[in-house]
Amino acid sequence: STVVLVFEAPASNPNGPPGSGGFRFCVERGQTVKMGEALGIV
Amino acid sequence: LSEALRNTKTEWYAIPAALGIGVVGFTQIRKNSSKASEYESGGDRPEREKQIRPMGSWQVQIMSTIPLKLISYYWGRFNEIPLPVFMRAPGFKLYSWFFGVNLDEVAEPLESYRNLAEFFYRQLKPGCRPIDPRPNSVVSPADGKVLQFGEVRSGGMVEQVKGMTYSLDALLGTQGSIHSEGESPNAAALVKKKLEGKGVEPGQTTARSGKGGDSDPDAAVYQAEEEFANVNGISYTLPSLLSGAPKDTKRANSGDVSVPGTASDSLEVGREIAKGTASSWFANPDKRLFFAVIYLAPGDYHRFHSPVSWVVERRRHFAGELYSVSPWLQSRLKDLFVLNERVVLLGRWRHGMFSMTPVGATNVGSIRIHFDRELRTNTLTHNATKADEQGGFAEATYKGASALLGGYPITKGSEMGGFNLG
Repeated sequence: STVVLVFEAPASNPNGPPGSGGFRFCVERGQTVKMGEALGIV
Repeated sequence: LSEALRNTKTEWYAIPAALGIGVVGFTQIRKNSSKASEYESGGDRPEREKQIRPMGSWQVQIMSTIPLKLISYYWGRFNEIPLPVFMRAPGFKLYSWFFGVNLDEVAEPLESYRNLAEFFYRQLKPGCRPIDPRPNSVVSPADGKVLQFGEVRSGGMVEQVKGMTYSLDALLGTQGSIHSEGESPNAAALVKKKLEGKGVEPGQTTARSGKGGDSDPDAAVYQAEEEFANVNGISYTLPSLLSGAPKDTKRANSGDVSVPGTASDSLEVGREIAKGTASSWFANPDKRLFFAVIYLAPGDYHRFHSPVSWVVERRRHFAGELYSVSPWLQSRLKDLFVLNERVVLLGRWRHGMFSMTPVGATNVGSIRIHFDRELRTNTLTHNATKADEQGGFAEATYKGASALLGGYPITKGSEMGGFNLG
């Protein structure tokens, strides 16, 4: 079975300093995750 | 033949009923196929009718001849057969060894699960799955493997990764139908209405953290710790409403609004909402659409939890097929997801639209949503309702859960439902 998430989030600012807002993923493709682990963060 | 026709005496007699039924059935099938061909050719149908009807590739055509739903249904029935007590522990241990289940995390003793279906839908011991504490994180809704993730490009196409491309419209249903109906005002409108009820024009709203002084009339409009909504007995201030944390998570002694996430963020969004600039689900100018696909293997914990704090406003049940969704098959069959049975949960979180779509598969065709008693998936008899005919899905809203929020509020990490065998 599969769960698909589609959501709206602030666009990340490629020119801004690191951590300047915007959503970015913090996983790799094919990575095994547990429920509750962060997939990404704004 | 001409002689036979000439010399044969004509006799009249009643035709058998079965033959009559056959004739009627044949004409009905012909009528449907002519309608389908007319549908295929397009013609002058109204725009709504030209909605997407995914047919899949030739492999899917062949697979569609296999009665997967029937197989899945009886697979579920088979797994509900109660096992003798002496067989349970060794049987589930064998299953766990084969599929890699961590038995240390299983909440109940193995003997307490009457059949494999119950063991499959097992719960875990408390504390086994800590939720990421950062307020702005999106967490995985389930155990599994991250198959895809990325940004949805303009035009609503989910990014092409390893051959998997699908359109959001086919996966979630069209966005327009949400707006055009206008029947369920979204949180933005509700917040705006409530503040306007206090005689505040959009753009004029100010909010203070801490105690606003009486001399500041705007502050009189809204005190940071003022109760804004009470949902199921839980009171919310505006900042906590937007971040999903109930009011009582505030540190009472400091008096300032300290809810998860930066208070100024939520207030800023509150202002935007009040000004009505965050009203569109998909097309907020300074936002992007992201997606992530989590694949649950047979041995994984099969209950799913909320990835963020959000308000679930409606659900769309696409009663599609039940093809396997194994990564191997996914990478070979285009548009697989938009063909399978799935339940699309649509709503809003602090940054805009949020959707979560559990997709069924042959062996796990039943999807349960705890707060949706009426949802029935993977049923042998599927009564086509008018909603089905309109968009290929049956839609229900959760307005009843909270009239003010227009949906069912759920916090990050709380259990939402799960997949059942068959």
